[in-house]
Amino acid sequence: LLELSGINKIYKMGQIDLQVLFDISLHIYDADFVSIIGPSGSGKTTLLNIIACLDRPSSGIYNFFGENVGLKSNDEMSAIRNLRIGFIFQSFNLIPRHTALENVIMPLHYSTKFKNSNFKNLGLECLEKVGLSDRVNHYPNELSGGQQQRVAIARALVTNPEIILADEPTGNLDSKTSDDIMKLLKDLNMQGKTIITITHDNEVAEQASEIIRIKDGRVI
Amino acid sequence: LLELSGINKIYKMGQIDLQVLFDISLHIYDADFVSIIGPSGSGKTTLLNIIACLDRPSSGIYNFFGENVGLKSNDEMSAIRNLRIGFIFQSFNLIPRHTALENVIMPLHYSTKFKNSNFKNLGLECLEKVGLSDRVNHYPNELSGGQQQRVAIARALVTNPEIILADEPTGNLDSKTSDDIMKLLKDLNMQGKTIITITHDNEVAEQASEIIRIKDGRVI
Ligand SMILES: Nc1ncnc2c1ncn2[C@@H]1O[C@H](COP(=O)(O)OP(=O)(O)OP(=O)(O)O)[C@@H](O)[C@H]1O
Ligand SMILES: Nc1ncnc2c1ncn2[C@@H]1O[C@H](COP(=O)(O)OP(=O)(O)OP(=O)(O)O)[C@@H](O)[C@H]1O
Ligand SMILES: [Mg+2]
Ligand SMILES: [Mg+2]
Repeated sequence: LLELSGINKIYKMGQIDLQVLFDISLHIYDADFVSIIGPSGSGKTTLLNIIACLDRPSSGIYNFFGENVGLKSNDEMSAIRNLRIGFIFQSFNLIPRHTALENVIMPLHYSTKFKNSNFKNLGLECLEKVGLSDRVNHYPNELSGGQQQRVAIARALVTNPEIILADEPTGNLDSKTSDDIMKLLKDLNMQGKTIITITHDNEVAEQASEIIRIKDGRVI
Repeated sequence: LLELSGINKIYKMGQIDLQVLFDISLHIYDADFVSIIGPSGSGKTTLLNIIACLDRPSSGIYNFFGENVGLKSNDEMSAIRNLRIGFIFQSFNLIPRHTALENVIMPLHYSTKFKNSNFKNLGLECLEKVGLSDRVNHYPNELSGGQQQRVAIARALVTNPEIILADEPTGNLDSKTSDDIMKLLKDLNMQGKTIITITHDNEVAEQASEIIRIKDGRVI
């Protein structure tokens, strides 16, 4: 499904080159549930962004359903993301001037397959799944940290994507709410979705069928 | 030291009033180490912001070292914060156009007691305590989530404040880095500083000498 071979990532910072991913090779199969764990700064988000077609590696090959992503334009990468991937950002990336509901339904606007759907109903459904039915018209700055996180989760689910990439989805959640979110992800996995989460929470990591450990930019 | 009596907080949202804190009364003493725990959305950040003089209650009395904060102007509250409180925000609040080091030393500019100090040295010292000596010139968008969190922690410590208020200080950190941060806070507590943390992490909560549980805006 998703195949990384010899992936490197180097940031050019003026006179210095900072390499953050070294020769990463991974295979992820349909309906896998993978957890990526490792120390702060070790390269997990950088790796997930490449998997999500949000960023390009400096070298190496990334095959997405058999197609070489390196040969695609930025518009093509954007189309792949909108159609097939739901992404939950570590820092949420909510739009301040839009309500929770408006934020959740935003991906529907970019997707051709939802032209005839009721956006509001799909959005309310996803907000209900994350326990936020009573906060749909709040703006991000009128929500708690964990509520903002859950809006970001709901938004990643609204297009019913085949692949869900979750960067620290429970970092701001108490253990009960965190359990609810993990149940939700497990259900989606049972329905056949491929799930990749980055997490610092061992209980979350243990829910996965496979754990990938990263240290200093390498898979160990 | 810090005394809350009958604190209520109500947000006015158009036609609706949303009450998020109900009749909260607490005493916090010098050199206490307090953890505040509770579900997402229960009112913890709202409570900590009032304790920090970042926000005002809708009703009730807040005595800060025996002085009624409700009688103080916004400038006076600001002065109290700069002089006596170090605050770690749940969403970090780093300034994007400033480097890690510049962000860390910002509170020194507002404080009269550091006029003759070497700001750069104080900043580097704090960044070293949180393990970021090799990231001092990175901008926030060139840092991982956990690195941004640690810059926010370092910034809260640079003025050597008597009171440290930490809203989810380890939410984005792996367990080893999280332990390092908790050791740092315990050391500061041993030196006589008063520490109040909000946390979803039971291991962090257990480090405190006292736990305050919040549910639906009430202390339970
Ligand atoms: N400006 C605002 N206007 C309206 N409601 C608000 C506002 N700020 C916060 N709230 C609401 O107040 C409640 C408490 O928020 P608070 O941020 O204190 O929760 P919390 O306990 O810190 O949650 P978390 O663990 O998710 O960070 C939430 O239900 C939130 O939706
Ligand atoms: N734009 C950038 N320029 C330079 N360095 C960067 C940039 N973005 C990230 N880095 C560095 O790359 C390394 C990996 O960052 P990444 O965000 O992938 O870490 P992470 O494993 O997700 O960490 P965390 O658990 O703290 O979120 C970090 O050391 C970071 O400082
Ligand atoms: Mg990260
Ligand atoms: Mg909070």
